[in-house]
Amino acid sequence: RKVFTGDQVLRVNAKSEAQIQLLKTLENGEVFKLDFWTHPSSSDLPIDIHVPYASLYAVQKFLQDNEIPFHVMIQDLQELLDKEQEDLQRNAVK
Amino acid sequence: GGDTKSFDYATYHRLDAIYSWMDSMVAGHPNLISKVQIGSSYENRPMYVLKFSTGGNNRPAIWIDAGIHSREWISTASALWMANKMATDFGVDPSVTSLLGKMDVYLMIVTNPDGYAYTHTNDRMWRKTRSVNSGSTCRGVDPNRNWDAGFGGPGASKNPCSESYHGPSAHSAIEVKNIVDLIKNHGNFKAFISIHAYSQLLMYPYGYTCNDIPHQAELDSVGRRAVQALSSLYGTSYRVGSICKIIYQASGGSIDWSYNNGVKYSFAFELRDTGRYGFLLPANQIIPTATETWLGLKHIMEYVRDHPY
Repeated sequence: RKVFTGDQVLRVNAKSEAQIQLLKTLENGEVFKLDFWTHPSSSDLPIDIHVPYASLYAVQKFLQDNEIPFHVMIQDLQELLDKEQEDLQRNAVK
Repeated sequence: GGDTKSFDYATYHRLDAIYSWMDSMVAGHPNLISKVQIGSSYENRPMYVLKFSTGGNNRPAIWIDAGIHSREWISTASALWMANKMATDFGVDPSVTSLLGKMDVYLMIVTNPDGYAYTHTNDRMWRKTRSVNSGSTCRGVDPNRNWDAGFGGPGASKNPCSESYHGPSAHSAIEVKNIVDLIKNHGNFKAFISIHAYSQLLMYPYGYTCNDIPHQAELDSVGRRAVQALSSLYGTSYRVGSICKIIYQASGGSIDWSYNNGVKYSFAFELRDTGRYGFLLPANQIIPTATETWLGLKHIMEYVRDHPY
């Protein structure tokens, strides 16, 4: 089973079209192995990015360097998945 | 049929449990529901549709699919609840009774069974099908970029490792082709509704272009009223618009294909998110999500029933 220990989901609130374009370049790149749960299209909608632990520092620095506002929506993805698995197993037993 | 009463709709279930539940639904409502196998998936799992019908031959029909992106568990879980709701409301709720007196409803609860099974065993975040891609170590096609509607255009990737890989050709994904064949062979679908998660949107075509569809005003109006009905329960806020204008340009999507093939009332839902969980919506949110979605969905189905074309 694939694990996501230390992976985070960042919620990004782009403030301008220029920031949207920067996020699109991030989305099209393959280096950081990012998974965009919602996509950069307009500053009206938040952009949620699943960032693997190995890419966290670089991605957060990219956002900070470009003054793109973001916050951590999911601190540790694996913790949520573990909880979901526990619930599933408990319900299966029930 | 007793199994459907004890079935726990407030939890997520594995594929075998869902398929077993389908048999219980059919057994519990033999004069209303039948299970139709429309084909098999890439890994040879059966693909089932629950057909709600009170009789007649090739009646006008409504297509509803859920779970085309396998990690969007709330979509499939909501469809389970809504199937039971439609079955138990038939003969009780005049609106549902009238709808099923005139039209058939085809409900596909697990549209991407290979991906769904994989999310339960190997990778909870898996979105695509599980097909092998020639020349690549990455597997899977995004089944909502594989339809013959602006195929291969903006908003889809030619990279097999991408989450939005469009596949080698339109309808190359067997899961997509099975649905296309059913819709075309039937020839009398009047609505095509796809249920996704998350981000709280109700969308209509197009995604592959930002041009308005000819029925933009009507679909926008229907969508807004559906969202009013949905929001009336818990105040959940939705945005309404074309895929291109309210999310982003995305080619090869299912509702663009259905619209271009004459199914005027083509919509896609993006269900609820609390803002904190994304695809990992806690199970205690399943019934509230399904209940509010049912109100929106019912509005669309009533409109389709009352506006034959």
